[in-house]
Amino acid sequence: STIVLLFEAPRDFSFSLQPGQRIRMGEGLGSL
Amino acid sequence: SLSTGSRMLPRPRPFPLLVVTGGCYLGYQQYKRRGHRDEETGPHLATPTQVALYRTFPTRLVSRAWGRLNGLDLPTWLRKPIYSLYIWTFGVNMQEAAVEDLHHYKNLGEFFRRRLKPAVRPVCAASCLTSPADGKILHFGRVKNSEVEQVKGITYSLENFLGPQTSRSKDLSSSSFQEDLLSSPDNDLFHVVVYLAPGDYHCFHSPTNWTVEMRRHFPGALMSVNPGVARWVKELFCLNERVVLRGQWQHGFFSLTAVGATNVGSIRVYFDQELQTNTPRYNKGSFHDRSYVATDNQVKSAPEEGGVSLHKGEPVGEFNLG
Repeated sequence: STIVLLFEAPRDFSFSLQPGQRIRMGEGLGSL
Repeated sequence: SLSTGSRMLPRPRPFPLLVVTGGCYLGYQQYKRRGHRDEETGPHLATPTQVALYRTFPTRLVSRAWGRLNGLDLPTWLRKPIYSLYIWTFGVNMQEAAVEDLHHYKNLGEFFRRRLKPAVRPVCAASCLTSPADGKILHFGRVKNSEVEQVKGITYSLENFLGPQTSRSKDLSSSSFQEDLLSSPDNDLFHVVVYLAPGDYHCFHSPTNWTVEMRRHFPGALMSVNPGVARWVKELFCLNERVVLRGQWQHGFFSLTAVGATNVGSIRVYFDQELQTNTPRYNKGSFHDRSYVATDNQVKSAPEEGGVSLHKGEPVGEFNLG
């Protein structure tokens, strides 16, 4: 199963992720 | 005895040795070249015929049969060996489970829906957006030209994924589907894909504070969504059964979509008792909308009048076997 998030955000929104990394519920995905 | 021993040793044969080592070397070179070619041209995609063939498999029927099987209560003596095999195969961390005693779970379906101990998933207060689930980040980034990347280099249409805009949200002055979604020209559209492996905790939570205005359920195929298949089948997320929750957050449009798969075919949303997924019959290409916002000629119950408010980290729903 998969969850896809699609969202609008200011252009300076940046992800703090790496493709393929393991993540847990509640961990930060990105910030402004 | 020395002379007898030397007679028994095989004579060195340089030619076959040369052929084997040379063959291995050429095979390795070919493998390396193929790897480089894949990096340059992108991953190998399934042809439309291959996808059509895959779709002829009764994945929904298999999924429901799998669900029924896993809904059968196991005798107490059989629970521990069956769940232990599952734990060992998929690397489940039972120390995080709210109930660690394996005898407690009546069947595999119940074990799959296990809850976690309250403190094991702290919700990041510093980030405005948090992960809705445990899993692996398949892809993330900015949406360009109304196309979303499924994996690197393979895109799918935003319109096919979300379905047509409702008349309420459609802006006649905008030129693209993507622009229709944006509330401000200074903003962009972003996406993140989280893949949940069989051993992961399978509930999903609200990634931010937001209001869900509508749900759109797309019945569809139930192909596997593992990363290998996501790299192979283009538009996989538009073909599979999914539930789109859409609404608004502090920066405008926000949506969370749960995509089903063969093993995990049904999706439950806690605040929506009407939602029924992985049912035997459906019309290809159809979708079912439910608005949580009361319109002028529609009187809804009080909690739904302005949509469903969700807080960051709040449980939203779960995936189920079959």
